Amino acid sequence: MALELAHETIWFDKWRVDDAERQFYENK
Amino acid sequence: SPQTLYTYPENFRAFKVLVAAQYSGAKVTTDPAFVFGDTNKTPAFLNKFPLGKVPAFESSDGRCIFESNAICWAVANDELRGASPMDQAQVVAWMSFADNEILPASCTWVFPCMGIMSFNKGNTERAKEDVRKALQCLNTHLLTRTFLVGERITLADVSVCCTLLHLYQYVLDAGFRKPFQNANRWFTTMINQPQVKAVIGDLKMCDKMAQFDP
Amino acid sequence: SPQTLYTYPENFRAFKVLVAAQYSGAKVTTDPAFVFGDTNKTPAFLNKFPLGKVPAFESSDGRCIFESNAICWAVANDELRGASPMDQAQVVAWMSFADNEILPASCTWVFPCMGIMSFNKGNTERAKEDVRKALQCLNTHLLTRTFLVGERITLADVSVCCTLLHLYQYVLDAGFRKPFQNANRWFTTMINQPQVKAVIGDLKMCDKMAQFDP
Repeated sequence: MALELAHETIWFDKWRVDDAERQFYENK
Repeated sequence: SPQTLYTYPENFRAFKVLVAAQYSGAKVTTDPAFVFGDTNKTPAFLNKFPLGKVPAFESSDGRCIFESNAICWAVANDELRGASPMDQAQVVAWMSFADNEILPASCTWVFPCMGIMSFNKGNTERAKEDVRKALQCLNTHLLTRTFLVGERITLADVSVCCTLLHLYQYVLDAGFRKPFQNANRWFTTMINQPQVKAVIGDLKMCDKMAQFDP
Repeated sequence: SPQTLYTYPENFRAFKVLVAAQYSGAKVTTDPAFVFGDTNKTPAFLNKFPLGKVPAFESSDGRCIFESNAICWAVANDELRGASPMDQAQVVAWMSFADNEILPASCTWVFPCMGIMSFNKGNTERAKEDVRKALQCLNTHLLTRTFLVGERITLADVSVCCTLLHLYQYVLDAGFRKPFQNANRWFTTMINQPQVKAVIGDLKMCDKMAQFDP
């Protein structure tokens, strides 16, 4: 199972992108 | 009676909701007093929307809905949601496709060009590849179809189109989008729909691929 | 007539579909000949499912559906999907919540413990914070409710429960989950449902938080 899970596309950086987007539009 | 959408301006996730409302005729107004970064941190807002995220929606009978795809579903009509459970399943599939296959790559590629986040060459190259794959999937599907599910516009078209806006606006220049003529045709049809224009205005496909400007 | 689900064993995304089918009575069989990494790269498979991803579903009348939430929608019944458009919107909200608020944090925290990816302390600490926020949101919502939408189990419960499996199984030890009693109660109710047990077997909440083992 671990091998297959390794192929899953997970958006691991989502929190980084969410934070950046939030700050950008809060400052706008 | 009024239904309220809380969002900041130019939020493509809110565009999905406003376009859906244009088609369904649902009365949805954005709250002019809403200030992103303030209002969504107040106890009153967090009591309704614990995650404090936008877009957030309050129906005329006081039901509070978070997550943009869910708000689209609430303001849509049966035609937009899909005529049968199987059509609805296809609509859910394309809404998930927009969130899982397009959005991560679009943010990674375009946000640095918009000054929203820092640039990373490796991530951007991977994102371009993922965008190609997503456009290829769309292009194949649209070879024999005008719209994504059935014969009419549904939330599938609205959701995928709004999630592609940044890409077509900033980085999908004529060279990059050349292999995806069916997808380009469909996207052009969508942004020229009066109900879409009423929300996003005139969208011009980019001539020159935006680059990160350090 | 048979409907086929293509997946690899122990895929929590496929669990959602199989649990939904247990409740709706839909006949869904997993294809025993499917070999992940081979079958989903064949032209025959890619012709049906261009992204080559699993779970993938073929209905009895040959309709091909990708994206796990969409497949759940297809194999569910009206009770699971939500009785009204507004209830359906709430179901879509919680399915999105599972994918957007739980899944990235769960994988970031648990995958290194499973030896699937390298460990990064900063990312893991942030993931723990995001898991706390998601559990807090669930816990508040479940203070006055047995299930997430309406009075009965829906795809909202199935989707959020299956997306939480790794967390409760590997890292949510008694200390970490203590502040979220309503969520724990709801999760325990879910995993003890015969329709859920039939798919995931006996799930034991973890006693000791798994750590990355270099």
